[in-house]
Amino acid sequence: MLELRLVQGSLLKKVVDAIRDLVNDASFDCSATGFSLQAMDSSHVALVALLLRSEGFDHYRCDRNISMGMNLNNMAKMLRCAGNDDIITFKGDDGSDTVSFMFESPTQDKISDFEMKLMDIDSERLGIPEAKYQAIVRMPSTEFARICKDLGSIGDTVVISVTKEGVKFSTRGDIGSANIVCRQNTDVDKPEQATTVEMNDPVSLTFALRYMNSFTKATPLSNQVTISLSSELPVVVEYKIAEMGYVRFYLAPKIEE
Amino acid sequence: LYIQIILWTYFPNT
Repeated sequence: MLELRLVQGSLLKKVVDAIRDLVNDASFDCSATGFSLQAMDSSHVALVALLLRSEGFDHYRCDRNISMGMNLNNMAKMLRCAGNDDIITFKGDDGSDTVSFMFESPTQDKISDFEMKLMDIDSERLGIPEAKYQAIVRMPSTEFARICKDLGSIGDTVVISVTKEGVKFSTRGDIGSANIVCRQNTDVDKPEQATTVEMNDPVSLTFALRYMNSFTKATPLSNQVTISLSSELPVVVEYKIAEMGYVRFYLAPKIEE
Repeated sequence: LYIQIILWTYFPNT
């Protein structure tokens, strides 16, 4: 028996919208720790890892570990039927091939029930080691989204370079080239507007902009994004979900032939 | 010319 209640139901909508661009079907794992997911995109270049900790839910009951294969577009269709202020309760049963969503309006005058079919998914789990990164950039998530969108209209790849000057995003395409430098800036009115660059070693890596743009679908989840870079590792683009957990995207770099 | 590396190069299957 599984029962999760989230008063801030819109959060679940945002989570599904953040990842469904990258993966179509995914296996959600439920345990005492929380509601989690790890899924790779179909070309095995990018991976998404989601964690919503049990403490973040208003009610969390998970009698035993359970994995549920879900189609994210179908999930989005169901969640779109919830109002933005609705309370969402998610229920599942061992051995059942469906799960249910219940949406309650804040005033309790409308209650909707949706049942969604589960899917059989062969999920591969990758072991992601803890790592020390050469550089960690924290910046406003909207700024990062803007940069990826702007560069995506000029080139296909972005070179992200971190030096003591700051972080530089560069691209090159048929029409020309572009460089955007963001300097460390903590002199701001609100902490979410700050850009910080933590650098142990300078690092420069190249990534496909298509994936970066897909990661930015998670922007509504967090004011800040954290980009962790090391020359021997995939980049991690992390959106923290306040009091609950995170969505992390991993992307393997491109290398020069 | 760039080649795209795949994730399995870095993260082993468990």
